[in-house]
Amino acid sequence: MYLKRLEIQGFKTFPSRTVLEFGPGITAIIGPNGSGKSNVADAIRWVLGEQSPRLMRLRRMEDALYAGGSRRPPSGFAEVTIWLDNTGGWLPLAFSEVAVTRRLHRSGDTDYLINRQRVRLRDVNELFLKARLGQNSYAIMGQGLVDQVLSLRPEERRALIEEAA
Amino acid sequence: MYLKRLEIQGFKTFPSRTVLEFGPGITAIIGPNGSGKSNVADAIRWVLGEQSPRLMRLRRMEDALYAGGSRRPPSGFAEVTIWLDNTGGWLPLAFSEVAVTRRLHRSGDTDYLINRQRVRLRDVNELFLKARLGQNSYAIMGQGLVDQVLSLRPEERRALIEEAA
Amino acid sequence: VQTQFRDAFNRISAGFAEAFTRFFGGGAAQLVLTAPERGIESGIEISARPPGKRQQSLALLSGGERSMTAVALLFALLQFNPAPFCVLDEVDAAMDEANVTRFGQALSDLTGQTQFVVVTHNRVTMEAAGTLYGVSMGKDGASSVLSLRLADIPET
Amino acid sequence: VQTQFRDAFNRISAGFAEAFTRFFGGGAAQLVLTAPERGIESGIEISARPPGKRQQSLALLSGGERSMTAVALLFALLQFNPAPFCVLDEVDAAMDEANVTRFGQALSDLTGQTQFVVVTHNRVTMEAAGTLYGVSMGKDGASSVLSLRLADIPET
Ligand SMILES: Nc1ncnc2c1ncn2[C@@H]1O[C@H](COP(=O)(O)OP(=O)(O)OP(=O)(O)O)[C@@H](O)[C@H]1O
Ligand SMILES: Nc1ncnc2c1ncn2[C@@H]1O[C@H](COP(=O)(O)OP(=O)(O)OP(=O)(O)O)[C@@H](O)[C@H]1O
Ligand SMILES: [Mg+2]
Ligand SMILES: [Mg+2]
Repeated sequence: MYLKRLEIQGFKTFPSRTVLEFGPGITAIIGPNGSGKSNVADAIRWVLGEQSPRLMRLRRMEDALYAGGSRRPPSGFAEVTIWLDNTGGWLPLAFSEVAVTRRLHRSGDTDYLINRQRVRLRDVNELFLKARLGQNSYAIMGQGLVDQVLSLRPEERRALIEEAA
Repeated sequence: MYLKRLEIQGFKTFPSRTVLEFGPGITAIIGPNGSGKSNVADAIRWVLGEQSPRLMRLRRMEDALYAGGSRRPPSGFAEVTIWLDNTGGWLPLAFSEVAVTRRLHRSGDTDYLINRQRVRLRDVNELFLKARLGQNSYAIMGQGLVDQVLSLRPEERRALIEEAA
Repeated sequence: VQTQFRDAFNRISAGFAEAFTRFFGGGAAQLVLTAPERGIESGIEISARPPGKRQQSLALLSGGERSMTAVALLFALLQFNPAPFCVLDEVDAAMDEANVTRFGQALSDLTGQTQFVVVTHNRVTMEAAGTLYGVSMGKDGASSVLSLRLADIPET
Repeated sequence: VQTQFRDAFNRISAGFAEAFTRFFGGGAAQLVLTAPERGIESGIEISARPPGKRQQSLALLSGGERSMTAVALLFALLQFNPAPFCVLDEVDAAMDEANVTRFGQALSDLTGQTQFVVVTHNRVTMEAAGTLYGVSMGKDGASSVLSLRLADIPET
């Protein structure tokens, strides 16, 4: 058990606080086109510290804030928290449970928190780098991109192997 | 009725002569992964005069020849013929039926035929240009490329509209 | 030529808007000239807003929404200037059940002027077809093609 | 570091070869160093040959074959150096029935060391899941998420 829970608020199509609890094994996310499934995957990528808006289908990072609907105003901030079970010690922290939060304000300011403590982006990056959930991780495959690994340049593919090594 | 029949021999996964007859309306091509469905679509694109190997998933045009199997030798040539019903006169020729053939020899020589007469590639191009089946036709949508029109640059999209106009 | 392009543009844009709204059960879409004063020199952008959502960049659209938007534009082009036949290779791959059904319906509506050849794994799309070919891979990497009827294909 | 890379490379290549052959029921695949003498500086190519076919360029592979080949490499990476969890968004979109089943089986085989979050429209993949979330679009472009059981989802 590693991934316990995900909480999304104000991010993309989740204006209200939304919680997903994960079990061991396989969790399937299903639903109609445009319902928000890939947005959940984007939220996971985002809270892990992704800095490239394009990888979450955003033109700019500000597009992550819920844009409002016909009778609902846009969100003032976007926040995602991921809870991880660390009883096995796979994360280099002395906690048995680790909660990482990323919050983007309309002003453009971003907060990162680990177990409610304000940290810097690099602390989040270092935390996940060892767990192979860092940037370019092979552990996240975006929609329509499954065969991207086949079209990589040989040097890019080597980087993937190096990361695993 | 426009598209009557397709004959494929020596092209990609069709070493033996294969015939498809088309009805009016919708023809569906189904089957397991890797069986040859998209190769049929490639054959249609090829016989219409496509010059870019990449659009038929070929590294070079010579890759179009059936490469052989464990106990079957490679083909000496690839040939596709398309029969079109011209009773409505949509093609600028005085025949009620038009058959276009493209044949690629292992030597690299290519023959183009219209109703069994040797013609040049440009004759095939001119024939289909008026029928909106020319290069960059919106009438052929390759696998995995359905939303390509959304990622085109504005000038490329204008070219598509111009072609229709 | 300038007016011919303008006329084509307006009619295709209207057809696109109408097809989009039919596919999405609402919302709005249109083609936009990036530089209207330059006429035929201008680029063309797509504006698309699914129902209930505010106008956002195309990038935010989901996989299935992108497929339906692209197909709406294709059908607008086909209605304005019909191609004699049209080959579609697994354009329904990202569509959910409801959208595949609308897609099949729209295909059927256009068969009066265009023949369609569609490659598909989707049973709903197969059901819209009048002719069915099954392709299978035999020994030595050689395909074989068989004429089929819908009854030949087991429900999954 | 040079031997660490070489060791990782060999083991991932072997895992990839094994996963490929299992997915394709035969054939052969491997990773290839473009410049072996340069060791860790070398690029990496993929060589893949489905059963019954001769060695050809990757470009010729079908959509589903590309998906299975990519997934085989992913699983080789995960077996060599397991990520704690892995998010897969519609990687089964181009797979036929038989391949989706093999994919689901391979996922299940890896759940001892990696949690999977898969977005899918495919019922076979859903059946492999232990937890099911249904996402639906409500008013004003707001998604709502509901915990589901397989019995809740009608057979198509
Ligand atoms: N910041 C935002 N505010 C409001 N809506 C947004 C925002 N970002 C994205 N969306 C909406 O999210 C929708 C896409 O959601 P998503 O990609 O998760 O769909 P999906 O469930 O994966 O669908 P599919 O099955 O087609 O892939 C789009 O309609 C888009 O308008
Ligand atoms: N010149 C050739 N000689 C022999 N085999 C070839 C040749 N060109 C392509 N192939 C084979 O054709 C196969 C792909 O066929 P195709 O793309 O038509 O499959 P498909 O039925 O569309 O499958 P999918 O459902 O996965 O898209 C590949 O396995 C490839 O090796
Ligand atoms: Mg999606
Ligand atoms: Mg295909």
